[in-house]
Amino acid sequence: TTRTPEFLGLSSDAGLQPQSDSGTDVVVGVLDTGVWPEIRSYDDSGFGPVPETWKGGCDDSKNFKAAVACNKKLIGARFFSKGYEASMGPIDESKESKSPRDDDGHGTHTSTTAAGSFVPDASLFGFASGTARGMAARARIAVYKVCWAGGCFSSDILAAMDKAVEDGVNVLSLSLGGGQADYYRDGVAVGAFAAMEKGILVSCSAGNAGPGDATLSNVAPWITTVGAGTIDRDFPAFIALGNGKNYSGVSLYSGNLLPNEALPLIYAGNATNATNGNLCLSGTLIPEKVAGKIVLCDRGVSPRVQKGFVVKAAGGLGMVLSNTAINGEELVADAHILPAAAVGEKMGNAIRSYALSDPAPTATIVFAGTKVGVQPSPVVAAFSSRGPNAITPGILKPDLIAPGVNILAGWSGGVGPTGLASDSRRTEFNIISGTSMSCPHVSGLAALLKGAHPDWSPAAIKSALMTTAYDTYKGGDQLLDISTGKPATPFDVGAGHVDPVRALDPGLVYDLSVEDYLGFLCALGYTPLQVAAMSNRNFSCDSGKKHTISDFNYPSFSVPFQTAIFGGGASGVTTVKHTRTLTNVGTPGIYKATVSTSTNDVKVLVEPSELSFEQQGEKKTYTVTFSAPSQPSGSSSFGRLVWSDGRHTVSSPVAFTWT
Amino acid sequence: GASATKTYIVRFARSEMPAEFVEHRHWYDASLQAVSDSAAVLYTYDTVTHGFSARLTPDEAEALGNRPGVVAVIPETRYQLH
Repeated sequence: TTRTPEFLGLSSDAGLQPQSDSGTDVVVGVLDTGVWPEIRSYDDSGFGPVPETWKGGCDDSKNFKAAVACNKKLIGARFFSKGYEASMGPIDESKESKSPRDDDGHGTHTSTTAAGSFVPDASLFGFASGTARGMAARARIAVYKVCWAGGCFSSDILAAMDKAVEDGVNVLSLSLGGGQADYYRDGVAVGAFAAMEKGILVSCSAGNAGPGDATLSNVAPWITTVGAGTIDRDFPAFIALGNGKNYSGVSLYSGNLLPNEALPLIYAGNATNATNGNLCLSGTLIPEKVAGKIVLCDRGVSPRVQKGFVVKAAGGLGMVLSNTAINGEELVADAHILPAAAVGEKMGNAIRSYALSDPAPTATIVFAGTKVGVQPSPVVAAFSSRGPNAITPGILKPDLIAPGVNILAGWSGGVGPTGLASDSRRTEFNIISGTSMSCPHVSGLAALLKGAHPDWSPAAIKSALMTTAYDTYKGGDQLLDISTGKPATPFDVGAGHVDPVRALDPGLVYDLSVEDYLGFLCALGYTPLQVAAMSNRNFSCDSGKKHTISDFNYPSFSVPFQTAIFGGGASGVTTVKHTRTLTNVGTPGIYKATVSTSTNDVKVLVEPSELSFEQQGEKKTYTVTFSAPSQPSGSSSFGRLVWSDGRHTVSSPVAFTWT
Repeated sequence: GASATKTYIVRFARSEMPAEFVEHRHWYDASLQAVSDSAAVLYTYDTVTHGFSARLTPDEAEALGNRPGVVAVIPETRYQLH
């Protein structure tokens, strides 16, 4: 990526880039659509021998010659298609490669985001130009192709995770998700549990089902669940209407520009006989009505870029793509096939109103390239899935957010930047958006931490990433949610936005062992069979021991007030206690607790309120008591608990809900 | 219908392998053959879980779930890129 390293404070490397060979022994495994190995992001110049612990390899196949494709950077490339073919029939090799080769682009994008090598002069048609690199540019990459044109099947995913763990990856990155199932029924959760046991951090995308509530996937507590935010870069385009009004949008269009004079503007809903013609779906526009015009299309149903092809096929010269209420003001830039710009809902409404009311509406579109320094940033992407956690409300998810909007990274040579078959353009890099893009940022950053602290457990790395994340801008205002324009909550951002430089030295961590996770399963009330299915072991929950989610040593707090369960006094006040243990991974220090909440109704007591650490590895336990009066069901409120020694801040979000 | 097959992931408790088997793989094969004449193993899992995946009818899946040592029979899930 060309901007996010700087956005994340990595431009000076801040000691995070291990130059020794030991740092390059970290392997990031990426389960996705495969790899396009010819691009420069997999260049292995300067890399030493493949780590001795590595047991993996590359699958040699018809269009993927392992000896050529793999090197000291790309050290693993396998594919898993048996489950896919069993369900969907044999792979049509004229359409997709039965090999690790990436026909889609998504897998090349995610793996290079996590750990791509430095590539000077990277850009997409000149947009976002700069030196591209992955977050852990010195780490090795192993790709496991599990996603095909028809989807990603759990039998293949599990087989790939099985192999990746055996191969010896240190971090697993999965930018995919399914529905919301119990952990023991969810292949990713099952695979991630075993990976965690072996010291592998598993980072997964939170999903793109936002901004609705409880839309998260990959919420198991042994997974790092990553939502998406914007960065300080934009690709502005300006729409000037015949009535003299100007509106701003975004675009990655590069090609022949529109004529200097204003062109006729038409709303797609007035250029169709179809009831949903406003969406510019294939075959719905009447060529006689759109030829030579700029067409205003509404977003939805079909891919954004496909609408451009539809307009072009009908003879349109340009397109304005308007968000609807679902997307609000969130702007996602696309490499459109014709001069086109995306605008937010409000501007779309204004342009539509003009197009429908003026007897001879006209417009022009001007493209302004790449702009950096955009503020405020980050803001939470509207598409980023949100909490609360529907599977285990007692665990706050997502864990954190990372850059996931308009991210430039490597791309497949087998497909154009729009991903559509009709796009004959080929580019080495592409700019796309999704929690798929934010997840590998965190995977790469986790690899950096693993390189710097090889002895840290996956839970310690995750804790470091979470407790050092920020939830305010430099001026102190809360991070914003673009879907509402209002401050984001922990249900949107979890602990906040990742800050890798601070994560390197978190001071304290909330560590978790396999036994802690088994205790968590007991707290869920899992039967011995369910625990066995989840953890591959014959384990019985100790009936004499009290297992509670509130004592699970998670780096964040979710406090569901349930009067019926916890009991309420005569005053109607409910009290919930959480216990946590902090481990010192830094220098000696005296840490003091401070708590802030968005409501005065909730009383929070931290005992003790001061913890003194004298040695590394020392552990101290504290209790937090949350007391609140009854609230209407569905209410929520938020807070933050911070331990600080004056040099480090160990920060945890708190979410209160009333059900 | 009852004869339609779909993919299931069958998980075993490795520690419960009967003494008559030397390798877990043989135990899995025998368990599968006990409920199906035609089903074939797609993958055998050894690291992140223990068991196999195969195309089964619902009846075969249910029968497998009742075999000793089987801790779960989970239908295939389709995931999507994010």
